[in-house]
Parts: sequence; structure tokens; C-alpha cells
Amino acid sequence: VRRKAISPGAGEHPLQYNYTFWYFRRTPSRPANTQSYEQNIRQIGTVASVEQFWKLYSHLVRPGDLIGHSDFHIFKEGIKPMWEDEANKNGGKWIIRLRKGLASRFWENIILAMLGEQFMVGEEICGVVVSIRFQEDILSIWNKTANDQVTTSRIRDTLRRVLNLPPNTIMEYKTHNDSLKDNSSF
Amino acid sequence: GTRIIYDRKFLLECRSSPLAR
Repeated sequence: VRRKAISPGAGEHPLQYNYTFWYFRRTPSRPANTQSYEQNIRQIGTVASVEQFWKLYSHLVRPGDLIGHSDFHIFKEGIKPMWEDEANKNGGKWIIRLRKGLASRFWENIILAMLGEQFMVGEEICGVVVSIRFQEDILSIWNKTANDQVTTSRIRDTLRRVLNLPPNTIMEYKTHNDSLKDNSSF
Repeated sequence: GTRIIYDRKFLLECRSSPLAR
């Protein structure tokens, strides 16, 4: 299927990149293998401007109001939110565990930082994910090159600033290669 | 090239634009 190219409308503020929204919900009956992941992940839409972002975002359920095992992903257009994607295969992510009740606010702030190009790491950012789980929620930001320490440190420091994280917040970095090996995201 | 950078405050202001509805 050939999709229509998304571009900013008249009078809108263009984004540095187009971004695609994805939604994933685990169906309990299926095993958590790659195939069922690809089958269960759904594209919601793509935005090219600040105004298009708000239009789409405002229609979505806030992550803190979701129930069950589900994820929202916002990735640069053309990058699938999968470890195996060309842009992700040498990459990794910062993981921030959040106690229940914080996901919606932190999710919005991490999105605004990404869309506004606050990370200053060139082309390195791939996307952001909020994962709703039973006891806690998890925010992650994916970048292209896991072994580029200058980049990963800068992302960590920017996250601390833009999210205004409590000082005791634990941040972990995990390479997608390790996620593939232990078949686990976190 | 030039990067299109927006701060949080500006992005939040755009939310109330008629174009964002």
C-alpha cells in the first residue's frame, strides 16, 4: 500500500522530522514472539507539523488511563518500533521506571522534547515509548548507536532536565542486542 | 543544515491554535 506523503499544511509549524504514532496491546492468548508483535502493533497516524501533532495527540487516550499491557510508540517516519529495524539494530534505549500516576505527564514532556529537537544528538533519536504495565509504567527513548557514549550521556542528561526527574529516579540503558538475547524489553 | 527547534512553552501554545483542532 502506498501512503500519501504527509506534509505540513498552510500556516502550520513544520517539524524537523515526520513522526508516526503506533499502538500495541498484548493479546494474552498469543505467545510474545516477533510475529505476534508485528501483528499486534497498529499504526495510528503520521504527523509533519506541530499542529498536526496536537490534533492527533488530543484524540488519543492518555497513557495513564490505559489498562492492561499496552504501549504507545512515536517513531520517526520510516523507522519501525522494532529491535530488528535497520535504524535500531545497533541501538539501545534509556529506560525510566515510573510509579503509577506519572505516565501521562512524563509521556507528554518526552514527546515535546523529541519533537522540538531538544536532545541535540544529530540523527540519533529514533523514537519514544510509554509502556503501561501492571505495577509500574515505563518510559523509554531509543537511539541508533548504543556504543556512542557521548550521545547516550547527552540523551540521559537532557532527559533529566526536560522531565525534571526526581533525584532518586533510576535510569538504565539497555542495548536492543541484549533485549533480543534475553527476549525482554526491560 | 538548519534544525527546527521548539521549546516546550512554544509547543504548548500551538495547542490552542485553530489549526491544531
